[in-house]
Amino acid sequence: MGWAIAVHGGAGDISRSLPHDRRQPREEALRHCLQIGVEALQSNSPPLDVVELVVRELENIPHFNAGRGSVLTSEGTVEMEASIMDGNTMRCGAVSGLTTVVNAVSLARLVMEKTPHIYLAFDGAEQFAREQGVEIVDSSHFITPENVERLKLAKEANRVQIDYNAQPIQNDTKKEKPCANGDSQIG
Amino acid sequence: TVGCVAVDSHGNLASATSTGGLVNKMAGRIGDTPVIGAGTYANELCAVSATGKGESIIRGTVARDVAALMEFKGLSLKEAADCVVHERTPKGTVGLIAVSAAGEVVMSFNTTGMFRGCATEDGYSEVAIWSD
Repeated sequence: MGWAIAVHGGAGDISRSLPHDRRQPREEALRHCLQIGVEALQSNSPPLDVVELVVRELENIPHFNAGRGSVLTSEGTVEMEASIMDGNTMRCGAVSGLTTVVNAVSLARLVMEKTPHIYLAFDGAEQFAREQGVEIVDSSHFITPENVERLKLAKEANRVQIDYNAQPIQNDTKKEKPCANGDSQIG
Repeated sequence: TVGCVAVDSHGNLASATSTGGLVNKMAGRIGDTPVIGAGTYANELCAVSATGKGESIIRGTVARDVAALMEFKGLSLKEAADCVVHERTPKGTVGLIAVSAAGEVVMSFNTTGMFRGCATEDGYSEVAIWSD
């Protein structure tokens, strides 16, 4: 038995023709985050600390759909969500509907550790974030020009999109034309 | 969506997931990420973080099902993950990463690709997108 770690940055209909300039920064980011996790495990950090540390780092990278770089609702806003769970104790925490919290995963951990609850959402989660003194910013911090464009395309198609899907989806039967750049505009 | 699962050399496990959800989602929509047992789960056997179409992942209780197959059916982590991803969830809707208490790593998906990476104590390391 030894330590092990895995990370992901989203799944979907990722075209094999994905341009290098869209592929390479994400691969580099994954390597970077993986290395942070490896070093933490080698330093005997508890796995709960390791997963929080790594996901915080992933949230701060705008190439992925979480934290800065989160995709937009139909109203052009961000509503971020996160969760964390400890296998030993099965304690867990989750948050939804965040608009100003820089690292949603850390707020999820605070829900786990500082409340009798598992899940806080929207106004209550935002209020809890302020009570706990976690880092908050204006929600414009999370919105990237790429995601504004993705929303525009999705609204034109009247569809919602999962991570990287070239074919925007609303139900399992309807299909739309894939985006020309192979990245589907959903990050 | 982003996620991380980890196990230390003592078999302690943890999982975390974070997301902005779907492009053009309705305000107020909840996805699988914060739903314990759907997009995120960990117990004494394994830790799982999922990504994909949240509604399908919630319906399939994907993360918990991986653990349940190990717990109740005695499957290995790979067998359990592959069963959930390839037999129990609609094609094109889910990817997951998982580690077991024994240090096994699985990265399984039924989508075209998944941005993913893993490393183990024996020196193995991998970053990949597609299945080959």
